[in-house]
Amino acid sequence: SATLPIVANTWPWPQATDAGWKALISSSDPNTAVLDAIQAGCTRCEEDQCDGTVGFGGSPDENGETTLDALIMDGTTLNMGAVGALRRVKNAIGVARLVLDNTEHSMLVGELATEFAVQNGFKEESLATNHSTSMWENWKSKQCQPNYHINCIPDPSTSCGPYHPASLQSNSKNKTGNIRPDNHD
Amino acid sequence: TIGMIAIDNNGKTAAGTSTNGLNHKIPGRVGDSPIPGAGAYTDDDVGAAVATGDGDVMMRLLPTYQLVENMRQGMSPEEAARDALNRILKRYSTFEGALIGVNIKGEVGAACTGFENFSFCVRTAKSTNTTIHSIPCV
Repeated sequence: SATLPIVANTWPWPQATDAGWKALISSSDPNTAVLDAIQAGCTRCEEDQCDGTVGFGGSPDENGETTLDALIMDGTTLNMGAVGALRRVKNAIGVARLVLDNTEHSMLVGELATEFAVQNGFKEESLATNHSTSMWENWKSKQCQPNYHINCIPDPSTSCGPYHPASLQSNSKNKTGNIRPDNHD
Repeated sequence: TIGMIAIDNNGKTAAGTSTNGLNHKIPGRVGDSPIPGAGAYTDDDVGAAVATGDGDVMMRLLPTYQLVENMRQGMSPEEAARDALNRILKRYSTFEGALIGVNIKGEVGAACTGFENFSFCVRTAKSTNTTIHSIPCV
């Protein structure tokens, strides 16, 4: 097709598209060019902390920690590499590429994914920033609102935890509708 | 989340995602992004798809797998994205998210819901710059 090659990505982040495009057309290995494009584009967004939803310093969890998820998939082989809840390593898509290229597995998660990354040369460092710490402290000061707990006591719609299970009938609620362009997977 | 698709001149495809997830999530929570068929999926025979939005829902309905399979059945990328999105909305009427699909001819389609508009970026051999597209959501 006259439109190939092509690079596309979610959200108005053209710097990621451009990084992917540059990697695609300049790759020395045609067998890995599209994978290189995905890795380059996602890495650019991780470094730029795109809208605070990618990379370090965003979306702190209830403990104030930023963790990262990433996936890279090869459409020729249907091979893939992924990381979930990766801690203290900034380049999540790079670790996912490592899982793809250097293991027979599909996904590594959490602390042990971090251990794998560090063993393979990735730098271990805090993913917190002044911004993410401020977000977390502001959330705590507002009685931990919003949050994703249901059916528990104390009432998660008005109180912080720790929470304990409650009767399903007494304290159910609908999903919070908390997804926005600045808060999404 | 960024979801990204790349297809080369020979029709070789790849897709990927990277995210820090939702604000104030329960520690340990993982969304759709690292799960194939949820955050991203690709098959050189058909094309590729990526998703963004509420990952706790998307990881249950595998919309990018559905989008790619819809294209395999002959739908355009836009039709395939709308159908995959409607399958989610049938079960989760307040779902918020967006899908992009690209087939191996380089045709692009997208669909979204819950946001006012959804923007995405495309760079092809036909243009010298990246183009930002914006679509209204249902």
